[in-house]
Amino acid sequence: VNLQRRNLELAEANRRLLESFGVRAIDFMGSVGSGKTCLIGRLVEALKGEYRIGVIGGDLTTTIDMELLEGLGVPVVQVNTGRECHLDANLVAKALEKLNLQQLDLVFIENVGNIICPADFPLGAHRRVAVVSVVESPYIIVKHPLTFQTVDVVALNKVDLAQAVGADVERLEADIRRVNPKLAIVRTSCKTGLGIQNLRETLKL
Amino acid sequence: VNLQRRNLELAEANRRLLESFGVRAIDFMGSVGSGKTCLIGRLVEALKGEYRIGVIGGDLTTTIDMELLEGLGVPVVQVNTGRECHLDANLVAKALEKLNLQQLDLVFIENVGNIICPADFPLGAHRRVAVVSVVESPYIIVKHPLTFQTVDVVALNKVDLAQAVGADVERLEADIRRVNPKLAIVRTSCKTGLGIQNLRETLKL
Ligand SMILES: Nc1nc2c(ncn2[C@@H]2O[C@H](COP(=O)(O)OP(=O)(O)OP(=O)(O)O)[C@@H](O)[C@H]2O)c(=O)[nH]1
Ligand SMILES: Nc1nc2c(ncn2[C@@H]2O[C@H](COP(=O)(O)OP(=O)(O)OP(=O)(O)O)[C@@H](O)[C@H]2O)c(=O)[nH]1
Ligand SMILES: [Mg+2]
Ligand SMILES: [Mg+2]
Repeated sequence: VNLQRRNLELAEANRRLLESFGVRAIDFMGSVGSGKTCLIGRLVEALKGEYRIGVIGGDLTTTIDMELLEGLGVPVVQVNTGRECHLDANLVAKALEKLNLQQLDLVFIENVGNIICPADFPLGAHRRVAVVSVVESPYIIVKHPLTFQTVDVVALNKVDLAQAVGADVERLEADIRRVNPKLAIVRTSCKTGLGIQNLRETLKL
Repeated sequence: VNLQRRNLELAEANRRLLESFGVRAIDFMGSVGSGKTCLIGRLVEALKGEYRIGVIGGDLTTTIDMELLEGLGVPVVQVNTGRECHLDANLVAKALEKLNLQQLDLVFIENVGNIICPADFPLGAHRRVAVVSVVESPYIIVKHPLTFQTVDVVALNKVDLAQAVGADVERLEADIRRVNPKLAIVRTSCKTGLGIQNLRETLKL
C-alpha cells in the first residue's frame, strides 16, 4: 500500500513533466498477446505525419516489441522489468529521461503483457487503454473488475477471429458496460485495420 | 525475497502434508483463458472413475471456474486472492484444510490466470503444468523464460484453432525446447479432446 502511494506520487510527477513539455501520453495495458504492440504500430503509422511520437515499452527481458516499433521510424525506449509483472511510475520516469520531450508531442507506453498487475500502478499517462483480445476467454472482463475500473478506453481486439473461435463480442461489450459504464469501447482488428480510425478519434488524436 | 523463502517453506509443508495422506497434487498455471479449467475438467472426467479427486481453484474475485468443476461431482475449494495475481503456498495450505485428504488420491490446483506471477510461488504440488494457448502470441514462450524454467509439463492448448489464426505450433514447441529442454510438451485441444490421453500419461495418471 505504501508502494502504491509512492507510485502515485511519481505518476503525478511524470504527468507534470509531460505537461511542462506539452506532451500527451497514452498507456496501453492488456494480457499477453492481446495486440498492444500491433495497435501501437497502427497508430504510429496513422499519426506520425501529424505528431512527433515516442514509445516506451516494458517487457520482462526481451526487446522484440520495441525493435519492431523502432522500425517505424520513431524513438523508442525499452524498459526491462526482470520479474516484475508491470511497469511502474519510477521506471517510466527513467524512460522519459531518455526521450527528448522537447521534440515530441505524443508518447505511447506499452505496459508489460499482464491483465492484472498494471491495474494497481498508474504511470502518469493522460489515458489508459485496456487491449482485450476477444479470443481468449468469455470471462475475461468479469474476472478482472479492478482493471476495468482503472482504464479509460477498451480496445476489443482481434474481432476478425471472433467467428472462427465462437467468441461473443456483444456479450463482452455488455460485460464491460456493466463493470464500468463510463468506458469508451472500440472494436478493433489490428490485422485488418478495422477500428483504428475510431480508436484514434476516441483517444482524441 | 523473504516472501519467497517463506513461501518455499510453506510449499514444502504442503508437500509433506499431501504425502502423509498419500495424495498427489498437480498445479496448473497459465495466462487468462489458456484452457486451465477446461483441461482440468477433461482430466476429472477421464479419471474420476479411478481416482478420488479434489480441486482447489484461485481467482481474484469470482467463483465461475470452481462452480463449473463442482458440477462434475468432485469436491472443490474456491480461493479468492483479491488483487493478488497468483496463488501462494499459504492460501493453498488453508484450502487443503477444507478438503478431506483422507478420502482423496489426487488434487488439482488451478492457479490464477497469469503467466508471470505464479513462477515465483511454488505451491507444494508434485508437478506444475503450464497451459499455453497457441492462439495468443508467437512470442509467449521467449518472453517468459522464468515461467518455463519452473514447470514440468507444457500443455500447448487450442491447437484446433492454430490454422484459423495462423499460429506456428512447431515454432512454439521449438521455443519451449530451447528455453527448457527437460520439459515434457503435450499438444492439446480441450475442445476436441486431442492430447488429453497423452496429458494424463505424461502426468503419470
Ligand atoms: N488475427 C489477428 N491477429 C492479431 C490482431 N492483433 C494482433 N494480432 C496478432 O496477435 C499476436 C500478438 O500481438 P501483439 O501486438 O504482439 O500483442 P501484445 O499485446 O503486444 O503482446 P505482448 O506485448 O507480448 O504482451 C501477433 O502475432 C499479432 O500479429 C488482430 O486484431 N487480429
Ligand atoms: N477452440 C478451443 N477453445 C478452447 C480450448 N480450451 C479452452 N477453450 C475455450 O477457451 C475459453 C477459456 O478456457 P478456460 O478453460 O476457461 O481457460 P482458463 O485458463 O481456465 O481461464 P482463466 O481461469 O479465466 O484464466 C473457454 O471458452 C473454453 O471453452 C481448446 O483447446 N480449443
Ligand atoms: Mg507487445
Ligand atoms: Mg479457469
